[in-house]
Amino acid sequence: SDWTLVIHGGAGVIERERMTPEREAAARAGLNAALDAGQKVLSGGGTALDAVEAAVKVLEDDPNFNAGRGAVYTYDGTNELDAAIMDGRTRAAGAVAGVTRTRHPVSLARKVMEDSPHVFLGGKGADQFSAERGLEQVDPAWFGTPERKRQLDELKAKDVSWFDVDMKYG
Amino acid sequence: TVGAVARDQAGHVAAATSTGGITGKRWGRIGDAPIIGAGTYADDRACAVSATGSGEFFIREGVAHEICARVRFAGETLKQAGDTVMAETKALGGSGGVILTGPRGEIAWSFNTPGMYRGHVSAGGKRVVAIY
Repeated sequence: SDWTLVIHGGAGVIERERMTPEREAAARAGLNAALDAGQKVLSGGGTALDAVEAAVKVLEDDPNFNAGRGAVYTYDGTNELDAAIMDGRTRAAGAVAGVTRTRHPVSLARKVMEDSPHVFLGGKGADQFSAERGLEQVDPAWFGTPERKRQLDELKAKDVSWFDVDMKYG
Repeated sequence: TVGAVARDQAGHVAAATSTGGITGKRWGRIGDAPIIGAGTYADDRACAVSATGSGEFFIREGVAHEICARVRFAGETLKQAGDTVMAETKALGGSGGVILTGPRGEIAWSFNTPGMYRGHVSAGGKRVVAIY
């Protein structure tokens, strides 16, 4: 094909017996919205890099998916976000880990790639770089949702490992 | 974890991945999503990959780069390379999946979980959105 776009979006429920029609409809709507965003870029002659960023930003804003708004909670009740992006033309790459204030972590990863001499920034330094470079900042509360909090509370109550498949929502 | 891979009209590929990690993570744990070569990789000479799953296993296997290397050096299709590397990752105890596209417009995915939320669209192609 002249252009292609493939996406994935983890929403936390993969077993058929736990899926509800409402959850499935919301997930499908989110995936279609992400495809729409990327398709708009690619069909207009835009770059693959712009397309993957556009698609991922839609999923980061959708609380059904475990990224950006709707991210799962750490044990301490915070949201720590990780993202990466890579350009196949040059193998330029950017990544961030443990960021807490950037609305679209994928855009911060791209900023690292395009506006720093580094590949991978983490934690407070990455948050600082984001603010200094003018990316959209949000209160950390933006990322949390009641459903993700319930999942954390359930995990703590059952005192199970992250690697217990039934409890691994990420 | 969410991600996207694309091939544009000029034949270039790119990959992106974003995640909140896993519920209840501690000690600053980082998974494969932001690790270049594990959860994310793009190379015009091979393919673009975004992964989701049990990150520790994807990091150990170097899943995304391993798939691209098999395509580039062994001449495997995206599907062959994806299935092979996912099988090796599963053998180590890992579960999850990958999405793939290549510079000639190939599309593939491979996963070893009961389901994976995913979709693809292409110029002149039918849109697909699937979970199981």
